[in-house]
Amino acid sequence: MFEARLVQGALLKKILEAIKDLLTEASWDCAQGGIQLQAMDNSHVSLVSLTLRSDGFDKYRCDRNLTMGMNLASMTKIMKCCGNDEIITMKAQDEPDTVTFMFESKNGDKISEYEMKLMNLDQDHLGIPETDYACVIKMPSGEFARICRDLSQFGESMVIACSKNGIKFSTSGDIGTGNVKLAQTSSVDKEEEAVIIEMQEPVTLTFACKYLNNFAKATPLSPVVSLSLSPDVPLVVEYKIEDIGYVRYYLAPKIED
Amino acid sequence: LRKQASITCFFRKK
Repeated sequence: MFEARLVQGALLKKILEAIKDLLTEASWDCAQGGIQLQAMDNSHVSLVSLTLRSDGFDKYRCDRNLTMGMNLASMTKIMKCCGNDEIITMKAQDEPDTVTFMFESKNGDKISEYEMKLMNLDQDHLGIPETDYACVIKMPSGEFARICRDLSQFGESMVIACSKNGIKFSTSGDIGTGNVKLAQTSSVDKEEEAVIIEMQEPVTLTFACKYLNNFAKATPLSPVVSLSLSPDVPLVVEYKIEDIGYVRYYLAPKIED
Repeated sequence: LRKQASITCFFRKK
């Protein structure tokens, strides 16, 4: 038997919004320690890795490890039936064919239940090597979303260049060029408003704007995003999810032909 | 010219 109750049901709604445009379907792997999801987009350019720890749920029970293959468009339909202030409980039997989503209003006088058919997904899991990144940037997630949105008007690719002086995002296309430079913050009142750069060596890499814009759909999950870069390896874009876990996006760079 | 790399070039199947 599997049961996971989340009083802050809006978090699960936001998580789904953060992955549903990138992934058509995905396996939710449930174990005693929590729920994990790892999936590539259809083009195999990016990878989503989601971890929700069991201790972040208000109630969590998982007697046997189980994998629930879900169509994310179907799950989105169900999540639209859940109010932002409602409590979500996910339930499934051992070796399940279906998963049940139960939504409770805060005062308990309305309970909705939706049962969704599961899919058999033969998804490969990829091993993500431990990496000491050359540059790790922490910045306000809203600022990152804004930069991705602004620069993607000009070209399909964005160059991210990080040095000790700061970080520069740039693009070029038919109508011209654009760039945004962010300096490391010297002093801030609020930590989540800071731009913090931890740099071992400078890095310049090129990425597809389309994917970065997709990752930015996780912005409502966290005020801060971290970008980890090293030469010739995928970029990691991480959003922490309150006290429960994180969503990480890995994006393969554009490389010299 | 740059071409888009695949994520599977970097991360191997488990």
